[in-house]
Amino acid sequence: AGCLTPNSYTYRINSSPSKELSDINRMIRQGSV
Amino acid sequence: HRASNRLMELKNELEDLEQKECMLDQQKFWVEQSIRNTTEDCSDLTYVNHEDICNCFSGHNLLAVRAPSGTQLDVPIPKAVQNSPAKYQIHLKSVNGPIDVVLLNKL
Amino acid sequence: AQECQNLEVERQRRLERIKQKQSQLQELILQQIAFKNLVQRNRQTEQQANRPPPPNSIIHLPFIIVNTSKKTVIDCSISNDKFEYLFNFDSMFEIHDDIEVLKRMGMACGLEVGKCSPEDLKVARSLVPKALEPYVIEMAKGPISNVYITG
Repeated sequence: AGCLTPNSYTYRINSSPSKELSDINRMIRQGSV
Repeated sequence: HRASNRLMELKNELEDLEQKECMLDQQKFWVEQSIRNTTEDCSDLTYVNHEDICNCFSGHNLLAVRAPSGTQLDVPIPKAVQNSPAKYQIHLKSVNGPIDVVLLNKL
Repeated sequence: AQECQNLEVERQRRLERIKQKQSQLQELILQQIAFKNLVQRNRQTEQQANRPPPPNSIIHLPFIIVNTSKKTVIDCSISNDKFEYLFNFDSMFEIHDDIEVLKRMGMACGLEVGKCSPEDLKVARSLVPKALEPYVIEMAKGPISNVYITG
């Protein structure tokens, strides 16, 4: 847990737009805060 | 005189844009309805093979997740900690039913 | 002049809204073509094999895919009722929905990247109502740039 911030991105399966997955992928790619 | 001409032009164009927007709304409704029809009427044919998926992400490990609509997926923002390996996490939480996960591409 | 200015603002706002709706419609048309293409392909495969594929070799839509490197160690915790999962990865991952998989499979005839062969365009046009064909033709040339299509 020490390597994770309390903030997170949320996506709702079959409800949220695909763009929100792209945002998550970009966040992961950009690496750690 | 120029302002009144421009005023007339703008009014005409706004009317045209309003029609276009209504047409777009109607077309979006049609397409959404058609997608629903396709996925519901042919639900036994809306599948992909494991091989299809593996070909799309060749050389990767894959987790294929099937979950009820609305299942919440949370991805905490990673934090760099000195002398500690990076860590990434996915948290899935459903309220309407069980979640199925299949591991693909594992040799 | 003041009224002109107000209408100019309203015009710009409407153009933006139309642009956004056209982009959403474009995405929906891609989905429609991809779904119909997938159904057609599966139907032909089943008719040729004269049987449906083994259940444990397919995944029904909707689904999402988490892909990560082969070297990644994945630690998974599952609740007893399978309502909750916690995955820990020691390396990066990506998450994609089923529409992205269909696009990569070519089910959207390459329209999503504006690279569509004449044969693919013919197939794509056959999968949408006539009123939407102008969009498909525009999408085949690349992302729709003009704000709205006349015709």
